[in-house]
Formats: sequence, structure tokens, C-alpha cells
Amino acid sequence: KKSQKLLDTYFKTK
Amino acid sequence: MFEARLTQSAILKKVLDAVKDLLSEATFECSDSGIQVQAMDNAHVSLVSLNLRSDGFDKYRCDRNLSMGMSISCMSKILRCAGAEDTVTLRAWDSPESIVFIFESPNKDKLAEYEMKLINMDQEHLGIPETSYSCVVKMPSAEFTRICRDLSQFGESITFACTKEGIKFSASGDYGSANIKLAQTADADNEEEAIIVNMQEPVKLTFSCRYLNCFVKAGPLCNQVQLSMSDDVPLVCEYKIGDIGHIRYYLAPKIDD
Repeated sequence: KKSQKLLDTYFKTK
Repeated sequence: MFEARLTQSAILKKVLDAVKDLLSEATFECSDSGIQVQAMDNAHVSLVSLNLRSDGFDKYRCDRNLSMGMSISCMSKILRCAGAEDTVTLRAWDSPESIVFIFESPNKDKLAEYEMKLINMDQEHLGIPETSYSCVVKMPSAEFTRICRDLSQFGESITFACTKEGIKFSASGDYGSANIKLAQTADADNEEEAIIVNMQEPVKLTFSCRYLNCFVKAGPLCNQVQLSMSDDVPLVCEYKIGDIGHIRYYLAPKIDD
């Protein structure tokens, strides 16, 4: 879902 | 060695109540500066960021950095065993396989120790970007709890619309619709009751009630909650934890698939 994608992108893995 | 002592175990009890519905397990990063938890819920829709500063503890010692994977439900069960007035101490040795919770009664006649096994967890290092928000609203946490609860009856999501005059919460569903407008308080004599809006740009965002109703479990930690919003970035819902730290919840806005 787009909401999940948004969160995953926002908190980019270091 | 790691040792952290809080005179009021009630604070830690409230912190656990505030995260146990979202997280089943989490890594507690302990360092000289304090304890930090950053974890996404299982559905990857929200993120919890908990920060407890070392100087907020009554005693704090952390000789080397530790990453301790803990079961939140187990930790919550253990904290339920603490008396309301008890002092709590967390203790672990270097390279620990377990952590010990020590509860001490105010008159020191009862000492209880609970040992909890740590769990191996995949490390998820998340970076929270610096964001300047279009709207930042401070309001009484009890009011926010009530609004989320009341509007949840009407639909699965709540729309937050913020302008410089105030903030409007609305929900609609099969039974009808509801909206609640809160105006910015003119004089903030009573800080705990104040509603303060800092707006650069108006925003209108929709969020899932299910998650908002998990976030409001942090209400008992602080009289005020701060909501930070911008288009197309996660909402930040922040509760201060006394003088010791904060808990921040991030929630992605609903986007039509």
C-alpha cells in the first residue's frame, strides 16, 4: 500500500 | 555493566502501556546518553520513537553500548508486578542474555527481582529525517484522546484540517458524519489547557483511527500532546515524558491506492 511505502521511504534505512 | 534506576516505576509502566499495542518486541539501544527505541509496527504504517535521557534517571550507568531485544508483552507483564510507589532498577551485564528488573518498596522492606531473557532481533536502523512542518499544534492530551475516541465511531479514519485559526477533526461513514473544531486559545494562562497553532501552510491530512487510538495510550504521560503535520509526510504525535524524554509516534497519512 502507498501509506506503507511512504513510511518505508521516509525512514530510509541507514 | 548497565544500570538504570527510576524512583517512580509508574513512569516506566506508563511508557509500556503506551507502546504495547503497537510493538510486540523492540530493541532497546542503551548508551551513555540514555535509552532509545525506534521500531515500526508489524504493518509498517507507524513508527514509535522512544527516548529516555540518562540525566533523567535517578541513577544511570552504561559502561558500553548495548542493544537489547526485548519482548514488550513480557516486559509489560513484569512491570505490572511493580507497586505504584516502587523504585525500579534495570540491570544487565556486558554481552547480556537477560535483563533484571528490580522493584523496591518505598520503605525498602520489599525487594523483588524479575529476570527476563533477551531475544535476538534483526537490527533495523532507521533514519528519521529533519523536517520542518507546515503546522504544529499543541493541545491537551485528554482532549485529543477524547476526539479520537469519539470520531472513531463514525469512520475508520479521521481528517485533520489545520489553519491559523485552529484545527478541525472530521470523520464520516455509513451512519453519518462528525466534526470537531478547536480554536487556538487567546490567552494561554493555563498551559495545560492551551491550544496553540503554529502554521506556515494550511494542511489537510487523513489518518487511520486504529493507530491514533494506539497513540493516545500515551496520554497519561503528559497533559499536552504536540501534532506536527506537512503534506505527504508522516504525522508526528509527541508526548513528553516528564523531564526524562519523549515518545514520538509517526503515522503515514492515508493515500488512495
